[in-house]
Amino acid sequence: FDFTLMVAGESGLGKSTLINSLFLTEVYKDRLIPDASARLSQTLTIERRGVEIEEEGIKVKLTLVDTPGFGDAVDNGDCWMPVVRFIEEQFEQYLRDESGLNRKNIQDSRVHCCLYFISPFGRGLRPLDIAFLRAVHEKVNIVPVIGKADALTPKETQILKQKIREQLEEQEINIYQFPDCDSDEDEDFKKQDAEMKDSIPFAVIGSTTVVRDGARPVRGRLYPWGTAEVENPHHCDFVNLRRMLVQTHLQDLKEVTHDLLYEGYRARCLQS
Amino acid sequence: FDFTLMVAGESGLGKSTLINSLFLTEVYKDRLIPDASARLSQTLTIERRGVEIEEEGIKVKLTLVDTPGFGDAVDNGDCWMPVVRFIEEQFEQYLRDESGLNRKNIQDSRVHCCLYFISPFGRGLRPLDIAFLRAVHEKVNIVPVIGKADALTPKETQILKQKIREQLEEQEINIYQFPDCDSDEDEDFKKQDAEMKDSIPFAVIGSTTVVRDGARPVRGRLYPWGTAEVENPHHCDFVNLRRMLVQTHLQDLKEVTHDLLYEGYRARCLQS
Ligand SMILES: Nc1nc2c(ncn2[C@@H]2O[C@H](COP(=O)(O)OP(=O)(O)O)[C@@H](O)[C@H]2O)c(=O)[nH]1
Ligand SMILES: Nc1nc2c(ncn2[C@@H]2O[C@H](COP(=O)(O)OP(=O)(O)O)[C@@H](O)[C@H]2O)c(=O)[nH]1
Repeated sequence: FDFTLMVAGESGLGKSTLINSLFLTEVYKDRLIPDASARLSQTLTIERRGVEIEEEGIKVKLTLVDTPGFGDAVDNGDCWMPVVRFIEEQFEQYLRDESGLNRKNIQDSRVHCCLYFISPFGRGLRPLDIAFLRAVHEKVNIVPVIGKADALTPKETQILKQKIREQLEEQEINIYQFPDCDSDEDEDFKKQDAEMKDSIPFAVIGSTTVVRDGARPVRGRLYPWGTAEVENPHHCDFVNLRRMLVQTHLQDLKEVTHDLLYEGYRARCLQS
Repeated sequence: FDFTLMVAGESGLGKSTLINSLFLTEVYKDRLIPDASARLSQTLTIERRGVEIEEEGIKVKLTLVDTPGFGDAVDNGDCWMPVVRFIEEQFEQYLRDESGLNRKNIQDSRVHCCLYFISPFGRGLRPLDIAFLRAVHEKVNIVPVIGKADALTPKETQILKQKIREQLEEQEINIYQFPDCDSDEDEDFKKQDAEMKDSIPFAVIGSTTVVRDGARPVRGRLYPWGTAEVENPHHCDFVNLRRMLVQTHLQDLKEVTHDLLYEGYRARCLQS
């Protein structure tokens, strides 16, 4: 089972930490981060890393696509273009392979999901967020998350989520729609499913450190005023994101990529 | 006693809230913030607001200069130019007044201090911070602060402060030097003064809400995992900033502006 997950958004929003938390692996340990002065003239680099994970007994060969440097410069005009190109190149590759002789063993390197990080400091989506999302929303499944959500009180989180949802709508940005659960599920399950969908964009906290300060050891961030716990649903939506993304919908994300996004790309190619 | 304080840095770093906290007044209530889409093409606007405050029985006519929209756009090239122009215009005005007939009653509208907010999410100063600081450091007293410091654990705060101090040095950026305390002060006072200087850039939390949840009412931010208290020195450097900026050094900031920064400007004008 091959799956390619892209992680995008400004640096410093806790993306690597969240990926490490989601997959309980140190995918991104010891990242070398160039200084601001070095970054002044650096172009956006797209990096790919492979990691084997196991979810519910299923081995997933996960490819993580990272976009370091996104939004770092003084002038970020078009900094999303290398990302758009990258997504399209995977489609091109697949189109070639699909039209080729050895169609049985096509390697699917298409990007199946883009986890897009929004800053908790903005008053909603910022101009760069909107530009990026509009450039990629018809080419990749977007799952928006608010990073470092421990910088927000519960009320501020609600206000920000509401604002982001309004902006996504008015900017006509399509995000990945988690499918409805089966109609024969019980009422409790349907209610929980509806609540999870309502909490999008997920407000997440990430941590690879275990805090042993309190009643029991928890993954979290130890502050002088308390511990923000990653897996506590009253603190953030991490468990929702993990359940919906990693545990339940990897297959659906691949299908939507193939049946909808890739087909759209293919149709546009054949028409021109 | 006239004092002009400029507040600069990206939006969303808690600048207005911090100013309201420092001066315990709602200087910035009900700010109208344009949407990201409106901000896409907006140029930086410089706004001035006057407020009367009283510190230790002295009435201060405080003028606050705000720089909304700084760093908001996709392309922020030169977004600091209007700010640099503004600072120079006040020098030009003073130079004219000083050379005029009515020299006894010069209105001093020069910017005496610029509180520059640094994001707690960066790995230090970002390219935009460096560009701005290099453009203004010889024209205004800079006091750097890390905004929304409740997003950082104590260890992360130390690392970030250290990194910022290294970058200020290697980029040769001059910041306001708090003067040494009198040599006849007692050892405790000198020790406290040294500790305060060591905590620069000040890591601040701001809040205009009072949390009545705990043992006593405090100004702070109520999270599910605890209350981050503005005036608790174990939580952030707010009390240090308030003591050093507002209670002790307003006069020195004015003198350095006049004797050093303005004189430098005047000398450059007369030479060319
Ligand atoms: N406040 C807060 N800080 C975090 C969180 N996750 C990570 N960090 C810290 O933010 C810094 C940068 O994190 P990183 O994951 O490398 O960010 P990236 O640049 O987006 O990949 C590190 O010091 C982390 O400890 C979070 O959920 N909340
Ligand atoms: N986490 C955190 N949030 C803050 C802090 N101060 C203000 N905020 C919140 O950040 C948002 C924007 O604050 P504001 O002061 O208007 O930011 P400005 O754009 O820099 O002037 C508001 O929702 C504030 O409640 C702080 O110290 N920490």
